[in-house]
Amino acid sequence: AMRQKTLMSFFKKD
Amino acid sequence: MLEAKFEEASLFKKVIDSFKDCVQLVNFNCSEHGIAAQAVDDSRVLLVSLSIGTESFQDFRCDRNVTLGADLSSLSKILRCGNNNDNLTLIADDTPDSLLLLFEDTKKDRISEYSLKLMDIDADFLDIEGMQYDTTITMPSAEFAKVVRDLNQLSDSLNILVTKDTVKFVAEGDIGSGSVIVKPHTDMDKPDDSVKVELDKPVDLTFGSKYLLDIIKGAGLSNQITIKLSSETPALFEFGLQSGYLQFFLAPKFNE
Repeated sequence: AMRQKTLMSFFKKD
Repeated sequence: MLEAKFEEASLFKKVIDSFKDCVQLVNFNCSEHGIAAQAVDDSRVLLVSLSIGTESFQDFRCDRNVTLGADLSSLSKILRCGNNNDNLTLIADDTPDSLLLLFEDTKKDRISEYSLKLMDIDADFLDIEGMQYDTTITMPSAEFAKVVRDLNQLSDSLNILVTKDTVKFVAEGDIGSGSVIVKPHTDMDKPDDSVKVELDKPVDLTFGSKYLLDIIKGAGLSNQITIKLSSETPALFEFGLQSGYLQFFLAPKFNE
């Protein structure tokens, strides 16, 4: 099954 | 003091309509460069980034940076009160509690004035600049919108595969499966109908259809959409404005 990633796993917070 | 005048209210209406369904509370950051905004949807999967450059305005004045925290459903209610062809001026002081929206029908000499209460919105700002992508696709936005709508009927996921010669969209669901292949081509007579693919590395990514359905609401802003994909970063879907852009960053799905 495919699972949805969130943006937080890619972006660093400013 | 901010005073930003659109020649036609329709531009701002269209921009807000393009993302009001996926995010609700948005900080509009106004500076001498224009109006910018960034917001993430509740599920933290889709990020919207807006930039309206000063060239998009008939007149633009912003003496000091000012942040306008707005509830988009409220803003959109007020925007519906103006006609598409009206001039629309956004006015705010340096520390505003409210935003004034002035609609002017210069032919009929009618002026409508609305005030939108602003709010303090505590939002994370994400650094989305300078990401590297494996492929960049430019294609007609209406064609992309149709592919998303069509394949959404089959599955809640859309697989995008890009090779040198083709972009393949695939949906596999309970009732069956479907795929659409789009090939790069140049239309000399109608450049906006062209499809362009730049490829550093082949790409095979899967996205949630419900987010893509939100993204294609921006298709009215621009005849073309630019899609940038990479397995390492969220995908970027961009609609260009005359001056500025509306971008959507979407995190992919992955195999467990």
